[in-house]
Amino acid sequence: DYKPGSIQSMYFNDPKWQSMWYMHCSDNTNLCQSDMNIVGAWRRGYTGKNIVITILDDGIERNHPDLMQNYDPDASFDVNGNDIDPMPRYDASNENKHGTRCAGEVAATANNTHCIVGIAFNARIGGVRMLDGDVTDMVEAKSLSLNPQHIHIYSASWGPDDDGKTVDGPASLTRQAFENGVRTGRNNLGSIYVWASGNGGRSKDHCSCDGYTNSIYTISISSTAESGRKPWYLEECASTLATTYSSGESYDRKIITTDLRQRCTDSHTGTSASAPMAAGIIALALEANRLLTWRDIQHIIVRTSRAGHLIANDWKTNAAGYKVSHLYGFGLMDAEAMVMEAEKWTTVPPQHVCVENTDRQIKTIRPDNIRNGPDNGVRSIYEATGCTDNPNHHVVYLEHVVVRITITHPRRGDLAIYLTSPSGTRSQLLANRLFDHSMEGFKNWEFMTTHCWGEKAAGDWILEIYDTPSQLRNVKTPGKLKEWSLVLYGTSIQPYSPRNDFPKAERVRLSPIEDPTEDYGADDYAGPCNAECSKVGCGGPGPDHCNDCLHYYYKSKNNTRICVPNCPPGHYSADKKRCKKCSPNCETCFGSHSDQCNTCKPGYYINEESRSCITSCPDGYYLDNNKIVCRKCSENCKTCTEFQTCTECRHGLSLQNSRCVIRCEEGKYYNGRDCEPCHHSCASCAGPGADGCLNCTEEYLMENGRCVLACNNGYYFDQSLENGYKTCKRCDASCLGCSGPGEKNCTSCPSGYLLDTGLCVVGLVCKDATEESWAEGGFCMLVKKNNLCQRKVLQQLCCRTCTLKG
Amino acid sequence: PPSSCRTGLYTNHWALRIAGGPREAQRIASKYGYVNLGQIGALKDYYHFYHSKTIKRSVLSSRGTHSFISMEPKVEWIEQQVVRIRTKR
Repeated sequence: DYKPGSIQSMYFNDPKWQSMWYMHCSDNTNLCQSDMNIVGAWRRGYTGKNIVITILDDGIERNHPDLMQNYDPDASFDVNGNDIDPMPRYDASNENKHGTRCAGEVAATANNTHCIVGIAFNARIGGVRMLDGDVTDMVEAKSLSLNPQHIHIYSASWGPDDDGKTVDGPASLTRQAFENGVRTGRNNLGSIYVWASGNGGRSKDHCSCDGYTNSIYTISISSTAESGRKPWYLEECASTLATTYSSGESYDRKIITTDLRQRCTDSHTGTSASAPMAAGIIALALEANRLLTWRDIQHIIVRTSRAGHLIANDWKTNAAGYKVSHLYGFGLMDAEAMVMEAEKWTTVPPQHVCVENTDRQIKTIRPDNIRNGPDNGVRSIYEATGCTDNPNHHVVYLEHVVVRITITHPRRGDLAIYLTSPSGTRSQLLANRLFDHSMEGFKNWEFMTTHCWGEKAAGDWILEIYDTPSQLRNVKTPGKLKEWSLVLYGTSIQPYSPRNDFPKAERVRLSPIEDPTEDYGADDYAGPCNAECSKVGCGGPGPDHCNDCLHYYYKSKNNTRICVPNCPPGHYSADKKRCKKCSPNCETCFGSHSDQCNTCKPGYYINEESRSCITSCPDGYYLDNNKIVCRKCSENCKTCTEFQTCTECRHGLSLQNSRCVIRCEEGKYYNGRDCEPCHHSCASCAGPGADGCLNCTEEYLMENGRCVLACNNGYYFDQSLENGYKTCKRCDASCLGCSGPGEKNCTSCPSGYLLDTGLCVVGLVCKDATEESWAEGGFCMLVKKNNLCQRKVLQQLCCRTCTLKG
Repeated sequence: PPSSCRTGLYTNHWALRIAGGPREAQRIASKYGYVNLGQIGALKDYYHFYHSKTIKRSVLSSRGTHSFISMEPKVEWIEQQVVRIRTKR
């Protein structure tokens, strides 16, 4: 009975309508940012009619004037009390208001002069009372599998403790309930589970430690404040899919909704408020197309959510052209864009799951420290095929990516984990958590990232694990990466049919009417289409006449769209089929900015940090040996020729044997922690003991790296002072001992040699010098008498007699 | 509090997966002294059992003749329920 346009007035008699800043812009200031475009979706006639949502929480006040009209008993149950009435338990603290507040955001009745207007104000709303008692695996499973053929959307705003040290998630029965729901719920279209991301921002919690938001079956929703800033309570992680408005700082406006005891509140806060908002928006999209599967919904959210004015320092564009952040996922949900996509959506192809088991090689995770810097982490590279060898598991286009990992570690909070996709998209799977002292490590824990959505699965996946000790730890028990496997979810074929693929503005020319210059009238060309055209047809034989491309397309100089099998060099595949230009110096890239290069044109080098192409490496970087990449020097170097081979040091460090160490005052050396005094014989040193001397004090001489009081045999005192210090130089190789440099200053010779006026000459052992029988009138006297001393051999044999005068 | 225990507090409720339908589930429940509270949501063959003569709260899982239920051939899976800490966001 709805007539489009009947909400033109956009006026509701609900008292709080004017204050609902997140639903519409009433003031015409330029700050007005109702980016969720909910009114736009209503204008198109979608208000949640016949869609059923239930709130899994502490109950629902079903007789609240703003809820009773839309209340649905078939979407409700009391699991805690094991009866069919989900009314909350009342107490002085109003502790059980949470479910009622969430329910109002979704489906509070419009125009009933009560409180607010729900996002899907014509939807059916129920509640499951399941938090107000023992919450066990069975309680959760029972709630998540309530009446799955009747309920479309389950919204949950709870999870494991946000204390920054709990790592917990759905147990086996609840996991069974999720799988059962997405497989058989809603007549096999799949139940839709919306989950609030964590509120543990202040305790440095990380939502990757929450198995509910990490599940591929839940749509994990985070929050942003009215200003677009990160709320203080928000947790970061790579599994967040999108965000909606909620509270922020104390001065930011909060969420207005129904409250316990039939009241209204304007102070609902946290991600609790965001999840039901998302559930309401999804209800509008479901009304626009009831045949959407649970994965279609996630695809539509990825494609329509926008970064807009959301403030985050980690926005990046993945290789499929989607902007994504660890704070907000793919951005703020857009109700109008979602219903527009939903209207013409063609269901995505079946989900394939590809489990890539990497090598089970155990790797030790060495803690980072000053000397070695953060490059100490474990880096494990796995070349994935996407299960090409198994057609039922072959994944080409990615959806979710899960890393199943087992790590032993003495202090779990010191770990940080990253995953980089073949296209270069880097997800932080885990950040350091200050309060997690657990020694349990991670046992087959599943970290999930949505950031590679739409990218290609095959190629090198890089897992990095860093250990940054936050307290002194026994370094003798480092952590160990026991095993990890990669689970790739996605499709083997292009997930978007032509109808889903080209937003109207992007469509290839549809017919000559739109472009009279067209020389082939689409309706009068019956010839064959180019191989790169899809089955949608063409207006001529060339690749620029296709109505729709089979693989990719790019724009030529005269703005003609040309269909190609792959993006040409200097282009990247932006979103599914469109090839967009890289930045001028890039050869290949994953985005159009200058910091999104993968390889560079000849004559340029890629900076491994900034991913930009440059003509020479800046200070702090060196050109690697295959002359392609500018790699970072070790952090102590100011300039270097290799990672650890410094040529200049940062301020406060001094260069020693091409290493930069902390510069200590004269007479001290740096031991890795602080400056220690040198050995007493050293004037300056590089390390402890007499061996560490670089120069000696006044009364010592430097000999072969040690300070000595007098030169040892084999060395002589060198008069020329080396930079003011006395040294002992090694004698010439022909001398055993010497009084100065060169071979003419020998004072003793090695065995087998004879000293002859300062020279050591080769000689046998001179016999007659010691053996009397020879000396007296013996053999040598004969030699001398017969003038045979000039014979070399006899001269050496009778060295003494021959050298005697007379 | 449960969070201080590694695995949480055990209750006197069980979840089981029993082949053979509700009648078989009822037979097995009675045989070992459990109360059969019916199927768990829409999870086919999964049942909720409760045993009034076992400890309501314990850091140790329950032992006794009732735990022989897991030996029944039709019992494919059994999980004694543990209270889990869940925080509203």
